[in-house]
Parts: sequence; C-alpha cells; structure tokens
Amino acid sequence: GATTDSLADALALAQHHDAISGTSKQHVASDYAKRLSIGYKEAEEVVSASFACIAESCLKTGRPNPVVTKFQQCPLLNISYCPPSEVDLSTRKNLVVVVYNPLGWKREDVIRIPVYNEKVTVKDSEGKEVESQLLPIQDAYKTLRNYYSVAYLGKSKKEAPNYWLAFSASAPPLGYNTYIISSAKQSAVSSEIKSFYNSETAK
Amino acid sequence: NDKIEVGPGNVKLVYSGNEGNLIQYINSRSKVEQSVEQSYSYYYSDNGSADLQASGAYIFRPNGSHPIDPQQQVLLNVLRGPLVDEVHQRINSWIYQVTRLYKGKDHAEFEFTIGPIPMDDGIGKEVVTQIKATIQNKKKFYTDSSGRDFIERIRDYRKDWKLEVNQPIAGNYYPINLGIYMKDNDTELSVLVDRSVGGSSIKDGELELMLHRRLHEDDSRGVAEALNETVCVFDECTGLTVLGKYYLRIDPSGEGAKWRRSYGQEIYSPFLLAFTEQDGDNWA
Repeated sequence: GATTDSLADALALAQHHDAISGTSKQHVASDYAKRLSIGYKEAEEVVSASFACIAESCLKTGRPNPVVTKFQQCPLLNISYCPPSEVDLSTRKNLVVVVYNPLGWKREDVIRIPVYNEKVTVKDSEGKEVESQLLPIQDAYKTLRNYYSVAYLGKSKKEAPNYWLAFSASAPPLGYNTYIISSAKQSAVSSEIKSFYNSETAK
Repeated sequence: NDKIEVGPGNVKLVYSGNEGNLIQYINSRSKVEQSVEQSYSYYYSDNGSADLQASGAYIFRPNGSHPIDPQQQVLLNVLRGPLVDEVHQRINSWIYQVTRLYKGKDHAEFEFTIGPIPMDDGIGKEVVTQIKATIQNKKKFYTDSSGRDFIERIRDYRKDWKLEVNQPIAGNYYPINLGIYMKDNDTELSVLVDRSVGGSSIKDGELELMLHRRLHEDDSRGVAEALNETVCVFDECTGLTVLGKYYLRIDPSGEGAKWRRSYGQEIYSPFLLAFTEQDGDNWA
C-alpha cells in the first residue's frame, strides 16, 4: 500500500541550504517541487485510507472494510481548484467534508470551498445546520485558477465555480469532524457587496 | 462616506472613503484603537553597473524605493456577511489584495496575489508591503528565529560588533518564518506569516515584509542564473504569481505573545480537509 516514504525523501532533500534560501537554479527548484508533490500525493493516499478506516469503523474489527470510502484532498484549494467540490448536488449527491485538526487543542475556523450552485446548505454530523456564507469568486482568482491548473495539472480548462462557500467548522484536539454539504431549496446567505469609487479617477 | 468600517466581530478596520486607504484598527474587546496604514512598494534591484555587484538570489541590494499607488476607479469592493467581511483591492494590474475579518477572530487576514512582476523596463523588482502605525519602537523590533523564540533586533546595530552601515535597507532585513512585531509602552503590533519572507522595521512605527522578487541579473555568488521564476502553459511562459497570507493583530503592550505562539501553530498546521461524496441521506 501507499506509504509516506516519498514525502520523507522529498523533505530530506528540501533541507539543503539552496532549497531553504531559494538559491538553487530554476530546474533544481522545479525538482524539489516535483518531489514534494509526489510525496504529498502518496501521503494523501495514506490519509485517505486512514479516514476511510476511521469512518467505517474498521479499527474495531481490525479488518479493512470491503466498502471503502474514497477520500480526496485539494492541494490547490488556494486558487479555487477543487474537483471533489464540483459535484452536482442536484442529483441527490452530498459532498462530505472531513475536517482533521492536527493540533493538541480544540479549534474553530472558517472553511472555504468553491461551489457552482448557490442553493446549498451545510450540516454537521448530527444534522444541525451550520452557519454559512456565499462569496463570489473574483475574476482575479478565476484567471489564476485557470492558468495554474493547466500549467501544473495539464487539465483542459473547466469553467471556474462562481462562489466560495464559507462555513464555521470546529474539531477536537487531534481529532476530526464531519460536515455535509447538500442542495437546498433556498440560497445560502449571500454576502452584501458594496463598491467604493475613486471620484477623481472616475471624472 | 468619509469612513468605511469593516468587520463582523471584535476587530474592525476603518478605511478612508475618499482614498480607500486603511486608516484605523479597532478591537472593541481589548479597547485598542490604533491608526494604521498599509501600502505596497517595490525596490529596484541593483543591476551591477556601478561596482559589478548586482542584486540576485543571494544579494538584496535595493536601488531606490517606489510606492505603488492604487490608480483604479474602484477603490474598494466590500463584501459583508455573517461569518466574514472582505475588502477587495486591486492595487495595480499585478497586485490584488483581499483583507478578511472573521466573526470569531481577533486579527485581520491579508491575502496578497502578486505577479507576474513586469520586467519589460529591464529592471528587477522586489515587492514589499509596509504597515505603519504610531508605535514609538525606537529602532527595536522582534523577529522569530526559525519559527522559535522572537529575538530583539535593533536597526543599524549589532550587539557583537561595531556595524558599519553600507546598506540601510538590506542591512536591517531579517528572515521571517513565523512573524515580526514591534511595541512601545502602550501598544504591540504583530504580524504573522504563512510562508518564509524577509522583513524589517526601516523606520520607527513601520514594519515591512518582502513578498515577491523578480530579478534580471545573476549576483555571481554561485547560482549562475537570475532569480526569474516562470510558469509555462505549453510553450508560453510568464513570470511567477505568488499567493499568500499574513495576519495583523494589535494588542495592549505585553499581551500579544499568546496569540503569536498559538495562532502561529494554527497557521503552520491548518485543518486538513478531505472530501468524499455520498448519496441521499446515506451518510454517517
């Protein structure tokens, strides 16, 4: 199965002073980045298998569950590229988000994921609705997403999502929480947008 | 519309309605009210024509500072909601900034998108952001030591030897992995970062961070290549765009240490998100 060995190797190489300070040639920097990416991808499979095991209680039996849920991550979430969140929620599909807290204290944060549809709702694992907010994805980010997703992933351009869906999430120390995003009859709370103009430039 | 107040929680940022500049930071819980300005500028890099030492990956050797004034028709786009308020600013055609204030957080988050830095004038540029307040820090500021303790830095001074200042900017720059702060008797202004950058306090009451650099020349110190990162789609290459965040908090003097240590950990170890999909109500 997958291991974290490639990530360990990549991190070991990235301790070189040229990697730390950014004084390598471009092709060496690209090699550091590629090795880290390979390591991350393999570690992602380890995390996915672990989450599947926890979610389906295989730890109790000690045996892998035959129906293993596949978990994906979004390393390019910062540029709004997240294929798992592009699921069509209108077909009775729910998007499940597992939030893992790697620190030793309880914490809360606002999660942001890109969505196409504004008619969505977020619930916690007990089915209670969670406070959420929609924010339009600005053109500057769409350009970045299109350019870098093609550059790094070689994928054909798919139209960027329209909104960020932000919601409050919390997780216990070294623990996780689950949130379910599904379609709703009404739109989530939209952000009120107001523009302020430079009167001199406008003249 | 003289002033625009933003923020759904304890922390509010106040912007000038006429110029669109940040002018004040308010925390209603800790009773902090501080005049603050935030801006971008860039240093021209040294091309080595004067004494053969050019700016490069190793060498920071600024040759004049140039403020970047927003010249856009839209000064600010303000988005307000129950969880987060955002202020969007297009500083110029290659710098975009979103400032966020969250309901439950006592700090401001600045997300910068910088690049591709234009090079068609043949001059390398090193882009910095400056945060100015009325803090009388008397040449002293504090930077982390590889994410560990914050160490006192004094402008134009080294405690171990007599410093001859040849580079008043670069000679006072320090590596920032976790954060930088300055203080006086009343107030403490802290900035935490999500990536390693350079930083300093070049004037009293000011902190600055270097967020991106793109240079024309090699500095002849061993890289043998100019620091000019590109990203290519098929055969078409352009300069690198960076997207990162830094976090600003102002406390009464002596009260910022807990936030710097605990929130610094949260920046370094954010929530790990994993996604899957399930049908209908068939979820656990």
